[in-house]
Amino acid sequence: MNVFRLAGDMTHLLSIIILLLKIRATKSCTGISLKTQELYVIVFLTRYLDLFTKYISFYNTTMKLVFLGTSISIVWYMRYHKVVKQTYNKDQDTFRHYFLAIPCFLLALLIHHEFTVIEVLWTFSIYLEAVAILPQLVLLQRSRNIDNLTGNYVFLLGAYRALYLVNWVYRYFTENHLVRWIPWLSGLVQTTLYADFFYYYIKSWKNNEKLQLPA
Amino acid sequence: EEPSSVKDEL
Repeated sequence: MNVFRLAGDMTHLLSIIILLLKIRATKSCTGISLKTQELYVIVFLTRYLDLFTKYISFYNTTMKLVFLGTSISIVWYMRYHKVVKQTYNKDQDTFRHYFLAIPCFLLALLIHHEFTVIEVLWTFSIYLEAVAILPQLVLLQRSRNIDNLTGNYVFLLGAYRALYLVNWVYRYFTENHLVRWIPWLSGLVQTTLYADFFYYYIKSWKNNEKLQLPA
Repeated sequence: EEPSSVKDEL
């Protein structure tokens, strides 16, 4: 494992820790899209089916279990915790799941590496992850007030895939020179979706102002 | 051949 991949994983992990910290410490999930969080649960459930079929490393298994456990617990807090669920911006979080999930599934049926259940679901999870942030970005744009934890959460979540892109370039040159179009292009799309957010996040940080996205 | 070397990623 190279340093970019590790940095990507740690950024991803840190983003989730920040989100859980916000929810648990402030007993609030304002500004967080339940739609996006539910899509991540689907992403992890469909991608990590190989937990049952092959062992890669202790690190790999542990991280997969952590991502599954934390994403499910975030959704649990937002849906069922008696205090947290009242802070959920339901009226503003209107993006439809199937609007993203169905096209991704159809695309995975059409474009995949191998036509097996595990491979198609893995491909679906890659496509879905690329666009799963959209409900969250829409919600942020509608929120007049983005708190620091939410801003940092989205920033780290975007930075993680950007670091993976660097990791893939590095792996291409240092390992087997194999081309992996499905994850590479999806990762590129995923990172590009954050471009606008990154711009306003860095600008607000430089000017020491509160983060606000233009409507 | 391994279907994808990125399968060891998360």
